[in-house]
Amino acid sequence: ENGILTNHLLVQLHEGSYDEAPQVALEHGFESVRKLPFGDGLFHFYPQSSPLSRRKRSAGHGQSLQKDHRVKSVLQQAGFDRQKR
Amino acid sequence: GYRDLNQVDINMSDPLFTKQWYLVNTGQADGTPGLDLNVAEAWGLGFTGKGVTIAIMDDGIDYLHPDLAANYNAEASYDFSSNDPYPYPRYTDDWFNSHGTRCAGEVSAVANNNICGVGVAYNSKVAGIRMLDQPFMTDIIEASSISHMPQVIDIYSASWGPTDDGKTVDGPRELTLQAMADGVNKGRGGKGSIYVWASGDGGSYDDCNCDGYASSMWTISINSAINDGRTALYDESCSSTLASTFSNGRKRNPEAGVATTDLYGNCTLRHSGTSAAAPEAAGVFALALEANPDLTWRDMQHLAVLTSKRNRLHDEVHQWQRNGVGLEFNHLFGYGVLDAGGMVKMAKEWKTVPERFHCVAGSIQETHKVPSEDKLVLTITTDACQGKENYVRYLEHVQAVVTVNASRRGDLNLNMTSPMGTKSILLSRRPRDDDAKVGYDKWPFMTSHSWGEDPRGTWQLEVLFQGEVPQTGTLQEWTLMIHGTQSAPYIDQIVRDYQSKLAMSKKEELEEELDEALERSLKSLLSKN
Repeated sequence: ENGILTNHLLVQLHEGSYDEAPQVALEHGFESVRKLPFGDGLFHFYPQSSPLSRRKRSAGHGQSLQKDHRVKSVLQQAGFDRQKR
Repeated sequence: GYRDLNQVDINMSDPLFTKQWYLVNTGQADGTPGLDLNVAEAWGLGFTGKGVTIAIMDDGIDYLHPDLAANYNAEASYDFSSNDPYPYPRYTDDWFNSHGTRCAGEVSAVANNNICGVGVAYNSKVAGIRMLDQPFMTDIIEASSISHMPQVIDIYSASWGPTDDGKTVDGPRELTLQAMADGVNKGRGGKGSIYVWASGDGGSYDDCNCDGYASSMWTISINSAINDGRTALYDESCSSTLASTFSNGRKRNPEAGVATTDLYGNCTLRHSGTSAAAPEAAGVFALALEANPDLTWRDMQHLAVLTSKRNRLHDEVHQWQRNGVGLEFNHLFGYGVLDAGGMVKMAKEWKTVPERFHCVAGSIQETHKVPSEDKLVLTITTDACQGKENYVRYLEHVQAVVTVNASRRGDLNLNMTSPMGTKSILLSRRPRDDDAKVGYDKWPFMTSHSWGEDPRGTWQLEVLFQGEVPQTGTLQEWTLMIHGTQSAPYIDQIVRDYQSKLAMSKKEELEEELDEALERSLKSLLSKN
């Protein structure tokens, strides 16, 4: 019920800043970024490869991103289980 | 469903081919001769999957494997776990990440190359989507996988899902649901992406209607039988399963397993679990797509219903039944085992089905107590939106959207009976589910058992408890959603085999349409007089 918050972020950039996504990710300490094939200006920000996940919102990276003028919104991704059959 | 095995003269140089009983069952490992996917007939007609791409959404794919490399579609592959275009599986000492490579072999292993076995669609292209190999799944990774290159990838095969522990109720989140909707509406140039889902490994403790992916109308949920037609011990059952293919699942005999490719250029005889069901089905659908590239996602489901066979499938728990238009189904196997030969023959001359409509057939919003002993029976009488533009006359999928809570969720049972008398088990008992708080909140219990029926009339929902200890519960909502066509989907189809389900369904439709035409003309005559 409490859910797990991963360090993966769904980030929406302001129009005109899409090309700067790699730069934004680099500046805020993310390992890589990928544009999503759906939605407007939606990007998947991949954390540095530490498997740790936290229950609290990812204080560091997420907050600094929120303040970046190129960033419209940030949503920390919940983690859930899926199993091979 | 019987075929003369002597007509099957396929010889392949692939060492495991003779052990691939799900392709050609000659009775290997005490199996039942003739109980297979009938690929021999489809291959014999020249259909081997050419021009079709299947994506395996899993833990990666060994695209260097000599039995896969020639059919690997690198352009359509991606690694969402690590965010790069190389979905090669991560090494572990126990080869934990062999799943995707094994599934890929069942679909697209190269034929006649002296390596491992042969794929169901051995001239198809296979793409790897690595998306299972990270600490946790996220909505973003699922949605990105399900919406990856929908104009290049035709079929997405998934052999995973929410935990099959008999107490989980889970499904796609927001982005993934939207990605599925976009896929079936815009994928493949508007014909719709084909999503194939293995229905689950939870055995009799679970119900695959509690898996939102498998029970979605937009996915073709596939269960599995073993080589003699019995159920696998890990088979779940539910009313949203459409058809079945094969997997291991009961016997110790290694030859009764599923032979396919394994990591690092190896082969295996022991691909276990229901996961093989989805790629086998994806392979059959690829053969059908080669026969008719214009098939839509709904055409594929109609073809699966019409050509699947009971064959020698045997379920000790649920009887085979006929629905209101004579289509035979089973609560675990769906409409039966896929028949590749039957499917490609029908696909070649198939005319796409008429437009699909959606009707909220009725809704009960008052709170009702679920009795501890007896059962709560509710009814909704509907005209299926007749007279409106979204009238549904011939059913495809039916959803009972239910909100219900109970002191022990696992003891809840839901059954629904259609106006034409078809009884579907929407939810069976799940003895391990002890939830007493969350319940089901607007959960869409789906059944495909009333396929082709006339939805007008009275639908009945039964809610009851089944368990050792008396329980209490309340039902807050039952909304009946019906989906299907206004005009008869089979009336214009070409019938070649007059013993086929298509012939029977077409005859039924002709009679129905005639009756209704007569009724209309009588009414107009009477009103004039």
